Amino acid sequence: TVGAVARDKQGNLAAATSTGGMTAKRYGRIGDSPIIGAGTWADNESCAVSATGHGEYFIRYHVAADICSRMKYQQVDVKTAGDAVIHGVLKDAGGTGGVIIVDHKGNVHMPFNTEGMYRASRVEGGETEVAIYQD
Amino acid sequence: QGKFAIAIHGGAGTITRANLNDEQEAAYKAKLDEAISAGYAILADGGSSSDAVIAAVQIMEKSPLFNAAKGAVYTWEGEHELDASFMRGDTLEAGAVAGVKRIASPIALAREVQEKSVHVMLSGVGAEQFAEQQGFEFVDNKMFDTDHRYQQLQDAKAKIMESEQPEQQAWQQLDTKYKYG
Repeated sequence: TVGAVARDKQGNLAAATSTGGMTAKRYGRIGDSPIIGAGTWADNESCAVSATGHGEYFIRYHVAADICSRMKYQQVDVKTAGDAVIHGVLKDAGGTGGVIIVDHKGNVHMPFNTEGMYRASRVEGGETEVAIYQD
Repeated sequence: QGKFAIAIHGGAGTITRANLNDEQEAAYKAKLDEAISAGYAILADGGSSSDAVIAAVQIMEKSPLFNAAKGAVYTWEGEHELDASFMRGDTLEAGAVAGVKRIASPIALAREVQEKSVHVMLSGVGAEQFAEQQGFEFVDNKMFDTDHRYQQLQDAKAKIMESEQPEQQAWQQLDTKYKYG
């Protein structure tokens, strides 16, 4: 699964996710990627999220929208919201994967609870950061 | 007053240094750098976040390294079924497609659904009918083939068929590398 989230100079957020799903899937199975709220979400009042992982769990816990709702209604920052869902709610349920998040101020957070996640980010005025593993 | 910013991912899972050699790691990092740079350039030029995320995703869709479009995993039947979604934060408008087989860039079709239809998600044959109406070019499903994904399919099917458990339980026992890209 691949995805991107961004905040532009006008302050508008957007999120996009694209995937081939899971190996050997049958019965027209789809995962979280095309489910708005589970694998993809964007709201200028909070954040934009794209997810990758075991999609059924992301659907059950509407992961992408949950992170943004926590920011919006609990007034917590992007790291607090992202970590609570990925390392708390999702992991406790047995779900694995990760998300990329950019908030309404341009802060980036990329939490995941697997061994690795292919990821990169760049914030205005900063350098490109590319990483794969936990450390 | 915030900053413009972009982040991308190319999948998560059982990715360790033992699983990737130096050459593979360099290839992934180079493609990630290419994708993030393309999106960042759009933002730096005053472009929209929508254009930036689509540009970044399309670079990864074209790469055989990632599980999307070219490089997508195989279904049980040996085909590729692709899903994509797009959402903008200023209007909360969204578009998504599920189970399309002949669209070179599913993320482009998801954006088209958001911009040109009254619906949010279209699936399968219907999504491709919509794509045809919008003038999308169709490609052969085999265009998404890669040898390493085909081998993953054979491995996964063998493990499922060897299991004495019902299929759903057998599938749950598979390593995470089969569950997502």
